[in-house]
Amino acid sequence: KETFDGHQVLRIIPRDEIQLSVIKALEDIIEFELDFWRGVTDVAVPVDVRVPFHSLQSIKIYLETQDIEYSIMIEDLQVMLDEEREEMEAAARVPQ
Amino acid sequence: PRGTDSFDFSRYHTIDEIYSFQDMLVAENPNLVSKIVIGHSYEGRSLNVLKFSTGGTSRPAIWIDTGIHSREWVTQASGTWFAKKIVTDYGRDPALTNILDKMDIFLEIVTNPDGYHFTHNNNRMWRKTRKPNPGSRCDGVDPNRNWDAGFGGPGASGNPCSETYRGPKAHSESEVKSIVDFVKSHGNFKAFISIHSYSQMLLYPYGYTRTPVRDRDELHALAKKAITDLASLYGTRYKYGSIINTIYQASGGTIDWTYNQGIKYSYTFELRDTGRYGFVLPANQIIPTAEETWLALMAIMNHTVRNPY
Repeated sequence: KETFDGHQVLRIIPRDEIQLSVIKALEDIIEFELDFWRGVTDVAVPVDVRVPFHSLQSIKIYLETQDIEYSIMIEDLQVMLDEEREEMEAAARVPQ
Repeated sequence: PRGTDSFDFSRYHTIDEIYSFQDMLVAENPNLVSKIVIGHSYEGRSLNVLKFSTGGTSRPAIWIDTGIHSREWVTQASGTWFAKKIVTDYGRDPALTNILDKMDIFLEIVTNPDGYHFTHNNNRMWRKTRKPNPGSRCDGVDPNRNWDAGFGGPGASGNPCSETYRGPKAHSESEVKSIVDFVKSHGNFKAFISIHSYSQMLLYPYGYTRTPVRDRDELHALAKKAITDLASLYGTRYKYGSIINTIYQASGGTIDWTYNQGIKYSYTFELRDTGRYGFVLPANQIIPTAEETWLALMAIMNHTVRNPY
């Protein structure tokens, strides 16, 4: 079972066309294993990307050096998935 | 649960629970609901379509599907709620009764069953089908890039490891081909609504080209009406427009193919959320999401039944 400990989902807001293409370029760097939840569309339109723990530091440095604004939408994805799983199991135990 | 009245729509369910819900709904409503198996997934799971019909033969019809991207759990959960809503409201709600007295509704809740099973047991973030790609270490094809509409163009990937891998050829995935064959053999669909999440958008063709569709003005006006009705319940705000103008270029997409088949009212929904939970939308938002989406679906279905073509 795949786990996502330490994976974060970043919300990136591209400010202009240059930043759009810089973020778009990230899609092709397979080693980062990025998972774009919301793809690159237009300036000022949020891009949401799941970043595995092993790529987090590189990606954040990359965005900061390019002066690209981002926020952390999900701090630790596995924590949310554990909550979801627990909620499902608890609800399943409730007699109908 | 002993019946669909005690089915818990406010939580996420496994594929087995959803399939048994479908069988219960059919058993409880033999004069309104039937189950059609339109094919099988790569791993052999049945592709179940619920047919809601009050009679007639080959009536004009409306198609709704959820879960083509398996990790978008709120869509399969909403589809389950829609199924119960239809049987509950028929005979009570005049608008829905009018629709079903003239048209059939087909609902495929788990459109990518292998992927959905995989999200519950192996990888919650899985989006694609599960068929291995020869020569690659990566499995699966994006079933919303595999349709014969602009297939192979920009807006999909040729890399099997990509989340938007288009597949080796159009309709290579049985989950897609089964719908293609069913829609073609039925031949009388008038609306086709494919439901995704997230980011709160209502989209119409095209995704693979900037050429506006012939019916652009009507589809745009209807989309505006639909999202206005949707927002009336909880204030959830949607953007709307053509796929390529509202999000990005996407080739091989479902509703581009259905529109090109002559199904004018072709739409894709992107349900909640706005950007707090993404695909991991808490279960307590399932019912509000389904309720508001139903208002938009009713707007589209009402327009379809009133504007026969």
